[in-house]
Amino acid sequence: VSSNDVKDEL
Amino acid sequence: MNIFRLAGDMSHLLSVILLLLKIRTTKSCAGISLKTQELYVVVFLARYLNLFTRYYSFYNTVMKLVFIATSVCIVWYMRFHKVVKQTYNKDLDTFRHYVVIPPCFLLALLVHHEFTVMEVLWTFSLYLEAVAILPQLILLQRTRNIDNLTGNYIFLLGAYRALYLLNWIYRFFMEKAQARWISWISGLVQTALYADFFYYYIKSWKNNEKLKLPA
Repeated sequence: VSSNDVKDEL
Repeated sequence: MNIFRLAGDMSHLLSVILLLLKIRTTKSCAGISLKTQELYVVVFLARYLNLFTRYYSFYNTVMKLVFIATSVCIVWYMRFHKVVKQTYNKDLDTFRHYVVIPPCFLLALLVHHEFTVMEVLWTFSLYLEAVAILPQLILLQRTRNIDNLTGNYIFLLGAYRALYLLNWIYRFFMEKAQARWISWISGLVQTALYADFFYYYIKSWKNNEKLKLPA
């Protein structure tokens, strides 16, 4: 998971 | 994960817990906007559809399920619970909330990072969430007595995206994250709508008096 991807947020 | 996003998620979670606490213990949803709650169900269903497509972490999955379940639960209480539904301020909660859904969806079709179904739905959820609080704020202005639980619920709900703003600033500088204008601007609009509320909430807290929004 790339930390650039804000999709890991809610 | 950073402290700002964690605090934001906890603030969001706590707001939901407070709302459920209010509804379950007082058997009343007076002062709560069903329109806002329904918009949030749409927001979460659109945004968390990626539960089926991508796994991030246990925390991520659990929180998504919790938010979907609780938002549906709240709508159920307000619409169908024998006692609770009678306390709903139907005559004051008049915002035509379905009206905001098509424009948000259209905007998502036009302005997005990538033209795929999941991305457009995710984008749509951000635009919709930015304005989802409007029915609740309008209802608040019309409500004579804003009880503590309701006031605190709205404060925590507003605080969560404000904390996300700090999280995005942090991620941009510390993680060299890409510029995510759509998230940032949606989050900014969402938080800005609370400005008025925050002012009166903090004022009532400082002066130790009842929360009241001017009409």
